[in-house]
Amino acid sequence: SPLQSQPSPLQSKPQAVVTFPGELVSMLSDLELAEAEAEARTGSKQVALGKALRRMQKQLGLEETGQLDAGTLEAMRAPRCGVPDVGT
Amino acid sequence: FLTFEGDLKWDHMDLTYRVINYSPDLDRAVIDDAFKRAFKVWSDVTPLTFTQIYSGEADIMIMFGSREHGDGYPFDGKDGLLAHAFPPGQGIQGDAHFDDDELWTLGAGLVVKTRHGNAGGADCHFPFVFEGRSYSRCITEGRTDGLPWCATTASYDRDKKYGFCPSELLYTNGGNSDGSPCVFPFVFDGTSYDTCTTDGRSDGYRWCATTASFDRDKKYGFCPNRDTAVTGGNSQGDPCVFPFTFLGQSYSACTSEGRQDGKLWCATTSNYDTDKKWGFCPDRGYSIFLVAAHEFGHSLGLDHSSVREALMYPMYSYVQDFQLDPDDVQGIQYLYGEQPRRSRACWGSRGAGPAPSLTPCPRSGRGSGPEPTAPAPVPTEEPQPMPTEAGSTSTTEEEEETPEPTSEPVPVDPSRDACAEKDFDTITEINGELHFFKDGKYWTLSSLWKSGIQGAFSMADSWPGLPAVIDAAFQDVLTKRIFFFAGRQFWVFSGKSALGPRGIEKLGIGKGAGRIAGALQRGRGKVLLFSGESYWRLDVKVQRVDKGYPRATDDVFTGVPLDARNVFLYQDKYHFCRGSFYWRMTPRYQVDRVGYVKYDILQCP
Repeated sequence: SPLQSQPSPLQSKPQAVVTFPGELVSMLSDLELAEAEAEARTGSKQVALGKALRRMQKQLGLEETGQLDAGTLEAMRAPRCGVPDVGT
Repeated sequence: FLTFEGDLKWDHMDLTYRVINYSPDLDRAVIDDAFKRAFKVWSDVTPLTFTQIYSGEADIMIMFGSREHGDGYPFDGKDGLLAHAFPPGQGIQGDAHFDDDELWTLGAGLVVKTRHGNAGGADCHFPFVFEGRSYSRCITEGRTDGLPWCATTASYDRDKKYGFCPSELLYTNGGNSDGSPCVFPFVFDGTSYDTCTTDGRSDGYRWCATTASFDRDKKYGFCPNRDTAVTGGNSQGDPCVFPFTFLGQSYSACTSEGRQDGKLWCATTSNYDTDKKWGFCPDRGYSIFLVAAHEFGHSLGLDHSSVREALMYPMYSYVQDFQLDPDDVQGIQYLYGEQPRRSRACWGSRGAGPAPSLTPCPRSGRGSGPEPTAPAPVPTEEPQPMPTEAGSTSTTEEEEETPEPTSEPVPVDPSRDACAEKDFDTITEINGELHFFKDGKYWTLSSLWKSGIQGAFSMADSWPGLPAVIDAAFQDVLTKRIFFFAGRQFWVFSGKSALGPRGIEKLGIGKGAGRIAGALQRGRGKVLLFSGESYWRLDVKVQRVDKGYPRATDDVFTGVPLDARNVFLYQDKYHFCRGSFYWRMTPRYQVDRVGYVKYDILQCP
């Protein structure tokens, strides 16, 4: 039968975190990223993210909160078809 | 469902498709089979037919590519965008493109189809045991020629069944060498190569020469991905090299060391520290079958649906036992009509296996191909309460709150099958059971008792004095009285005692309204009555519609058919029926399901 050895505490070693070449890493928060994206597209900081989010949430059958909530972020990060949901 | 603007569709039913190139992730036969099954999803429910051609211009040209691949709509590397397709038409229209930076599988991890050996081309069985050791990838152990192989059963030691894994040493894809294997080393542009390379190409595909000198012979082919091929990173398609060195340590398997996201990775040379070449180890990948079925929906003219269960919902999710959602069926049949053959096969095939297993599939393609619904819903406001009309009166009988007890109905015609009815005059929930009325009979269905459909019962026995055909009914949640509507008349039943008929103008519904199609209870004492494209809010206690009505149904109930035959509340959701179908709407006015009345609600076989 297997030896009944006492579990020994794991030897914790400092985890080295490496920046892998070729990997895109964003240091922006979700909201900053969304606002930066909107600003890049419209050339203005005065963007109504809430309205756009509601529209997208409706389109995707999500709860219409107008916020970057967990469900919305999950949908935004999900793998998806590249055909735009809304033209232009 | 949605169609593209202008209802773009093919003007012929016998469509052709051509696969321009293949992903190195999967065997060509597996991809061909997946595409064939993906087209069958649609041909099973429409008159459309799909034929693969191997040269010339097909209606639907299919290709794999990455990043910018020639159409101005670049892909984005691993994950994110998976594929796209263009609506029907000439040229690029109708074509489907798949992002080859994804790992294409059948959705549940690598599928390693073997060649040669003695297993008839069966898939590898991971893990398998060879000489007492367990392996979860193709190995070269036991051979001197470097060809990777695997067992096709759990134990090579016991069964001796094996085959060779994809390898450039065995064959190449495409190119101009008829599948000949790579020759290493080979010379390209004066440089010697002893592995597949992406040099000389801008699309990232790995290739090799099939003679000792490409410069001289110009013979080449594309390298198939090995089972250990990485995705992403900076050496897409290259195999992991084990063992490899990372931060001075040696690794003989994929690791998540060095990462915070837990993703497994490997080096593609023997030393990451010096070469910095790496990629992610194979994961479950994306089902080429499921994604292709979705994209072909676009190729045929369907836009994205907001029904999450629909194939045409824009986000990917893996399902093992794929079945087309009624929303998809409605969409495609709106464009092309129904499948004319009555004895068609079912598409209930497994998404995870290359060979379709046809199973009986009673929901397939039935129905009458309804008219399109309104465009995608837009945010609307909750209907606001309005003060009731001044001077409204109530009658003594309307104050009665204790209905007479009713005796249990006895089926008058058990042989009359609700499932055989084409549609119903009225559907409504009474005492927690759905009631389906048709021509003087009715059936009941309890979601609580799971007893199936009961009936047919006689309406005359339960509610004497009603006409055989009624248009709508609802039960007042407070008094339990039941309101029936037929034409422009209505009755109020308390047990078997009736008041009526009275004209609906007594309720404040003008002469312009026709039949009442249905009713939705709105909390205590309020009921919405639907007629034509309008609805009224009835104050049940005073039996008068509120001021500010009628309102346009489309303003609030966006996305449901405006000419619904039945409207009713069931399990706290609004249901609008037309033809064989129902649209289910949440209290937040989002259509969350389109389905069949018979199969989804009545649970008919």
